[in-house]
Amino acid sequence: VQDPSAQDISLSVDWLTRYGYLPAPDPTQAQLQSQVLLRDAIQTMQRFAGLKETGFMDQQTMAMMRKPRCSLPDLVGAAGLVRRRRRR
Amino acid sequence: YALSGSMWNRRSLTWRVRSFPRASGLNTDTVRTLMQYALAAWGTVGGLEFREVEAGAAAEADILIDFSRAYHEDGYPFDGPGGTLAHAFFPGEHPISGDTHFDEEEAWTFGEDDGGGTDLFAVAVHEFGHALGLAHSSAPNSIMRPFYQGPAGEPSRYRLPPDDQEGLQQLYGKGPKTPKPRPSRKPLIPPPQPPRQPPGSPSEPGPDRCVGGFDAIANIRGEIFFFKGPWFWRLQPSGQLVSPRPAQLHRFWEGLPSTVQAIDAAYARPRDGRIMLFDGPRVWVFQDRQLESDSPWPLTKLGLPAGERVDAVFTWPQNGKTYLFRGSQYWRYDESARSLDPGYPKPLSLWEGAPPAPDDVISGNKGDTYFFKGSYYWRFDPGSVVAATDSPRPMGPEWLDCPSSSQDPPSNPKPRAPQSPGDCDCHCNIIA
Repeated sequence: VQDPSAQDISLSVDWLTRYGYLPAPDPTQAQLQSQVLLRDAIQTMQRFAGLKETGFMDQQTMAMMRKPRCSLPDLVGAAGLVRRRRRR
Repeated sequence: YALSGSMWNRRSLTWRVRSFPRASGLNTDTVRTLMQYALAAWGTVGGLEFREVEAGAAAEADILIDFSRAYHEDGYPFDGPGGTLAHAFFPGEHPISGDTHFDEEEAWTFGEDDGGGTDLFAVAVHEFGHALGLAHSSAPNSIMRPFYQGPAGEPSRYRLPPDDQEGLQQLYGKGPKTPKPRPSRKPLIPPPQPPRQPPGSPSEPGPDRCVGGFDAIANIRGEIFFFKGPWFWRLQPSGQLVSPRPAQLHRFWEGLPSTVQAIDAAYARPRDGRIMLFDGPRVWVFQDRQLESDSPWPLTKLGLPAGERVDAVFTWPQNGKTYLFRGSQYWRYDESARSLDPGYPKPLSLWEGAPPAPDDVISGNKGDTYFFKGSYYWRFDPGSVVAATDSPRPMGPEWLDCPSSSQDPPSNPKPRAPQSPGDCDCHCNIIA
């Protein structure tokens, strides 16, 4: 797997957050994503999109993220759950 | 399917197109008619009724449709051509519930093939699924997959995939057995098309993929290629066809002579990814799409007897060896030793339940083995040489995005015997 560029990683974190695979940023605190969390999110996205589950930002995954799509998140419930847990 | 958690508490809903796309070639009547058909696709399945209302009606429509650009005051800005295409709000009591927004800056089209723009009808069906309470689905053939999947076909004949039908019926129950009247608007006429291209162009009509009977089928880098005459279709790992229209063999496989009008079998060589297309007693070897300079090879180079040809080829991931089938026998080729294993050919009946003279055999992306013949396929679990109990099954609905035929038997159908008696090896079992 070729290493993705910093820009690709930034875009993919934005994409994964927007479509519900990563928790939405909390404006009251700085947030540092762990590598494990990011890999889990990528793997979940790959499973949802029918791609091979590598957990890495491979070419197929990046190509899928660039495909035209609906604006709504894929995992509404999961993102909401994370937010609820943090509030508690 | 996945449910959003909300639904309408009534079965009769109103809709209105409040703003239209200014840049696309679709006129307002076409847009309204496409919306009506897209809603009807759901209404038929769930027994829902959709009524278009005029502007200024006593109550605003439940499903208000807009073509907007960039920031449009709902927290989901559009991003110009490509990227996000549309969105809709789930059912509820808020004024915006059910409303559906399309990015006005997309090149919205109707009745065109892939590449000409974004098919408004396909996107509208998807968005109305949200407006009725469905969330995104990961099912391969679902219209509720979040990614644009290309044109959905003729609106008046469109039928929702089973996953989406079940999702809607989970919310609203089944529609009446007698189908509701279809939309009453005059039939849609696609916008004027560019003049027809000369014969031999990619737009020349190809064969019907849904009738089966492929010459060759191969798993090439995770995509399944279905070859028929001088055409082929590609099925992506996601289960989506690259295009419902076939591509032309000679426009893709560069260097393949025009005299080759059909492929008998194909596979991707595991040791270096070269793609091998079998044509009678020869093999054409490609690196990606380019023909290798030293090809074609005679089949004898693989160790097969002179004058032999093959019906099917595939590499079994369990042992990395390549199996070559002809009639009711097969050989095993050792890719690392580059020779046939001793003791072959062996009878095909060792693959218990497999059809004789298969059209082709592939190894699926999850390790299952699939034999294809006619319009049926036989599945073998990973590592197994016994056909799964639900085999054979019709291949069209599961592989090629074809409607289920009413002639398909419910389970374990018995395909017809070979047409000419000489082709039969006369074993008397359920598939021969």
